[in-house]
Order: sequence, then C-alpha cells, then structure tokens
Amino acid sequence: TVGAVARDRDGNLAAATSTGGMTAKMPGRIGDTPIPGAGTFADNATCAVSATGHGEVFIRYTAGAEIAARMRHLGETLEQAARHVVMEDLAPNDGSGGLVAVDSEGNITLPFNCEGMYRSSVREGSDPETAIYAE
Amino acid sequence: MSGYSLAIHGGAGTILKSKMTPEKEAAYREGLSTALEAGEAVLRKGGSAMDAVEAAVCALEDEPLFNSGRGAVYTSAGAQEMDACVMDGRDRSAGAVAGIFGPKNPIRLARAVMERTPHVLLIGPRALELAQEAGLEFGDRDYFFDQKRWDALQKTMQMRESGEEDDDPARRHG
Repeated sequence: TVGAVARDRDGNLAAATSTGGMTAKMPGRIGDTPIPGAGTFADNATCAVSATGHGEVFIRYTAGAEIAARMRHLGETLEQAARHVVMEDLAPNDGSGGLVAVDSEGNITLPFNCEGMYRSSVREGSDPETAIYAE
Repeated sequence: MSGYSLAIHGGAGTILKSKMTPEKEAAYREGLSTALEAGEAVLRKGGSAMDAVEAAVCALEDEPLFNSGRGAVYTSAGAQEMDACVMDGRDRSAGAVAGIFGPKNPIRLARAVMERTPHVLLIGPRALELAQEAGLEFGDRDYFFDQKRWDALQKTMQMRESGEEDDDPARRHG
C-alpha cells in the first residue's frame, strides 16, 4: 500500500491511498484503502490521513475518522490522536500497520506499530526526511 | 497561512533488517525520494494539496518496489486487483475504486470518480469505462507483471498447501 497526505499553502488538506491488497488474498477482498474514514480521510478542520496495514482492523476502528474525532471532540493534537489510534486501538486488536497524517497547521506524524514503514516527509523550508525503521 | 507539508508512505510491516541489503535500502529510499519530490514540486509552485498527493501516489504506483499499480501483489487466483481512494479536506468530497485492473494509475481513476460522478466508490466494468472516458492510460498483464510478486504468491500458496503456520501479521497488510 502507498499513500500521501498534504497541506497546501492555502491551508487545504488532501489524502490519497492506493494498493494491490495483500499477497494471495481472496479475490474480491477489499481492505481499508478505498474506504473513506478508514484508510483514507481528509477534513480541513482536523487532519488528512493515509493508512497501511491489516485492513480489516483499520476498517473496524475507522482509523482515519477516529483520529479526526479525537482531535475534534477531545481536543487532542494530531500526534496524540494518531498515536492513540495506532498504538492503543489498532495494535492490541491485531491491527498491525501505520499511517501518515498532517493537520491544518501543517504538523506531520508518521506512527506505526510494526517493525518498519517506508516513509518520507517534508515541510516548506525544511529538508526532506526519509526512513524505514524506527529511528 | 504557513507553508506546505507533505508526507508519504510506501507500506509497512515486517521489513527484516537481516534481509535488507544496502542496495535494496538505497532503492527504496530513492523511490520514496522520487515520490516526495513529485508531490513537493506541485506544492512548491503553489499547487493544491489534492494535486500534490495525486502526483506523489502516481510516482509510487509507477515504482514496482511498492505494492500498488505496477508493483501490485497477486490474489490467490493469480490476478491483480487494485484499490485506491482520494479525499479532499475542503469539502469532504471523496472518490474511490476497488478491485480494478487496467489503469496504470488507479489513484487517477479514484479522482475521476470524485470529479466526474455523483458517487464515492465504483467497482467493476463501469469503473473501467470511466477510466476510458477520462482518458487514463491502461497497462496490460505484461506491464503489471512483477517476478518478485509472482514468486511471493507461489511461496504463500505453498505454505498454505503444506499447512505451515504463519503468524506474520505483515502478510495481512495491504
């Protein structure tokens, strides 16, 4: 699975996710990627999210929408909300994987609960950062 | 308003350091850098977040190292089925496709669903018709074929046939 989230100079957010599914999956099986609110989510008031992982669990926990809900209703930061969903909601429930997310201020977070996640990010005026393992 | 931000991923899972050679790691980093630059180039010129994420994901779909587009894995039937989605934070408009094969960049078709139809998610022949109407580029089985993905399918099917236990959560990753 691959994905991207962005905030442009006008403050607009967007998310995109694309996948081939999982190796030897049952034909017709659909994961979280094409389900808005699960693997892909964007709302200018909160955040944009693109996820990768055990799709069925990301769907059950509506991962992307849950992060936005925690920000909106609990007043959590993007970092707090995303970390909670990845580490406290998904991880204990067989939801291995991770996500990339950006908020309306341009803050970025890239949490994952497995061994690694291919990821890269940049903010205007800063150098790009690329990583694979926890670093 | 402050400046732009962009983040991308190329999948997650059990990425064993013991199997990661310097050459492989360099290739993955290069693929990620290329995709990030594709998206950042849009934002640097004042482009929209939606155009930026589309550009970044297209670059990832074109890179066989990653599981989407040209690098898509195989189903148990030996086929490739691709899913994609876009969502616009300005108004929560969204477009998605599922189970498709043909368009080189499924993410462009997801955006076409968002912009050209009143719907959110399309599957089946009508989705491919929309891709043709939108003038999207198609690839054939040879374009999408990837030896390492095919080999991974054979290995997984052999494990299933032999009843080998597999508790690697990464195998359930999209």
